[in-house]
Parts: sequence; C-alpha cells; structure tokens
Amino acid sequence: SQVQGKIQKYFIKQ
Amino acid sequence: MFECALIQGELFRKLIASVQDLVQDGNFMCDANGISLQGMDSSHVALVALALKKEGFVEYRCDRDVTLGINFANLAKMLKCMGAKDRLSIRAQDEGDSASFVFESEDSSRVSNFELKLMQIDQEQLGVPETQYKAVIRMPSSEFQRICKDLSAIGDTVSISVTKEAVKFSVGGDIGSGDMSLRQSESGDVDGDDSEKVMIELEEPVQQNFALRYLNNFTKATALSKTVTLSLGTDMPLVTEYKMDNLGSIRYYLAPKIDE
Repeated sequence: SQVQGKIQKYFIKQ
Repeated sequence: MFECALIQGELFRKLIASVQDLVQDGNFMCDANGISLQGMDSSHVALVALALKKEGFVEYRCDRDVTLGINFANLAKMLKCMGAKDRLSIRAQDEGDSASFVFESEDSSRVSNFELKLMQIDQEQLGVPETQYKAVIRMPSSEFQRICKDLSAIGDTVSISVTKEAVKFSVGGDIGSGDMSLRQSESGDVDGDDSEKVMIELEEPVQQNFALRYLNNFTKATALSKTVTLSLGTDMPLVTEYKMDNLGSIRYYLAPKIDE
C-alpha cells in the first residue's frame, strides 16, 4: 500500500 | 518604497484565488526583478511558487527589497471590490505595516483605495533544485481540469503514466476503475491552435501516483493560462505549471504517493 509523501523530503531548506 | 501597477488587475485576483485555498498566508518577496511567493499547504504535501516578472507590470519600482506578509483570504476580500477591467496598483513603504491597493476603472471614473494590514510571517523557504524531468507534457489546461474533476468522483488517487505516444490518467475506487489517455498531437498538424495540442517530451517512460484532491486544487489556476505543463520524474514531485504570457508563472509541486 502507498502513503502520501511530504514535499520537504524533496527540497532543500534555506 | 515598493510600487507596481497591472493593467489587468483581474489577473492578480485570479492569482490570489489560485493560491488561497492551498496556503492561508505568505510573504510576497519584492525585489528589483519582480515578485515571488512560496508556500506549503498545512499538511506539507504541496508547495506553490509564484514568480511575477517586473516586465509584466506597466509600472514597477522597488528601491529596496521588501517582504509583504499577506493573509490571502483578507486580500481576496479587498480584491473582490475591484472591477473586472480595473487597473490595479500596489504600494508599500519600506518599513510599513500595511500595503495599499488601488483599483481604477478604464476611464478613470471610479477609483477605489484599500489598505491591507500586513502580517509578520515566519515561514521556512525551500530551495527547489534544478531537475531534469523524465517526462514533460503540455496540454490544454481546461482538459486537465476536467480530467482531475471527473476522476476524483471515482477515486482519490490518480496514476499518471507517460509514454512517447500518450499520457494516461488512471483511477480506481470502490465502484470500479478507469483511465483516460491523451495522445500526443500529430507534429505535422499545422491546423488549429497550438494551445489545443498535447505535446509530450519524453526521456524515459514514467509512472507515479498522486492525490487528486491536490490536483483539483491546482486547477484553480486554469483561468490564468490556456495550457498547463506537467513535469514528472521517478520519486520526485510532480510540477504543474501555468504560464501567464509575459507576467510570469505559478507552479505547484506535489509529493507523490510512495510505497510504505
């Protein structure tokens, strides 16, 4: 089954 | 001092409408080149990024970088008072705690002034890395809107799969399943409007699952552009981009559904 990913995982904190 | 003016104030109203259901408030970052805004939804699943170029404005002046913290629902209330064909001017002092919005009718017979209180918003800014996407699809924005709306009546997740020939949107739910495929338009087709075509640039076939609830939310921007561009890769967010002629663009990033 799948879960919703979070967007911060893919982007860099500035 | 920050000052800008748009001939079509309506565009700005549509922009705010395209953001306000996803993000409650955010910082308009104004500098010499234009205005940008970034915000995440409360569940941190989607990111919206707005970039407006100074060239898209009839007047643009920004002596020092300013940040305008804005509650979008409150701004929308004021923009509701703007006529459909009004010109819009926005002004803010460097250290001010409010921004002024002026709406002026075409023949200047009606002028409306509003002052919106600004907020201090402590928001983390995310850096979006430059990425080479495996598939880029350009299609009519109204078609994308219709697909998202219709499929969300059947299920809550759409699987988007792209090959050289077509992009397929598949859905499954309690009542059954289905899919809709859009074929790449013929390249030799010189007839008709380019914005009506489906164009696929593909490096590698790709397939990912996304929550329709968010995609439906993104389609609020349909009024801003005749076409939408979807960019996909493997295990990376989907980018849904609406470009407005010379004013700039609004991009929505959506994290995919991933295996547990």
